[in-house]
Amino acid sequence: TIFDKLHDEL
Amino acid sequence: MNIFRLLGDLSHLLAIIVLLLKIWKTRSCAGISGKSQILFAIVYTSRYLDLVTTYISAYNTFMKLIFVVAAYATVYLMYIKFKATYDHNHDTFRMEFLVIPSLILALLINHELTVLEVLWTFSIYLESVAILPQLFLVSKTGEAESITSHYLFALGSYRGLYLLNWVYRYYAEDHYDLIAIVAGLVQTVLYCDFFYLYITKVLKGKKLQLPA
Repeated sequence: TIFDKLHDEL
Repeated sequence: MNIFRLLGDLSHLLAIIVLLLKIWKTRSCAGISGKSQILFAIVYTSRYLDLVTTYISAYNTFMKLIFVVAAYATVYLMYIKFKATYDHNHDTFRMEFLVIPSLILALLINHELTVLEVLWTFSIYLESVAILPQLFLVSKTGEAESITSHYLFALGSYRGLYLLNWVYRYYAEDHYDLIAIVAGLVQTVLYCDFFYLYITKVLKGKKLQLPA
């Protein structure tokens, strides 16, 4: 999903 | 992963280690805002709840764990182990003034109205202002020890480097997250005054002392 990509940072 | 993000993460890690070592070696947390440290513990707890739902990489998991554990360790050292050295008379910033608006804003402006997503957004908003009690403490006492200045410089640099990472990702990966970018800009701007003093004073071997 888009959120997996959005929250791949720390 | 790009160089800006890696440097940002390392800068963040360095800040946390410097702070823990300073407190441990000097057996004192004088000059450090416990309020800011509690806010950071709230920030990382609410942001890294996805540790149990989403796996990204070993690096990602490892760093998240370090940040959460270090945040709680710092709070423990300040409020329990070295409580006697805690400068609570000067650490008077009201945390609710930051927590409540961040929560309301997260409920209003988010990517998706779900518990995890709102908490993630809340953590981003709260992180952008979580340093305010610390900056307030420095302005109240009018000075900061060199080691505290190094801690603040590393911590402030971290989000500044993330800004460069977001510029890079926008062009290289067509990826951007406006919530993180705007909050990151706010967060970095809050440090500008401090950065100026750090470069003009601390790096020249002087103590960070605010003009009277």
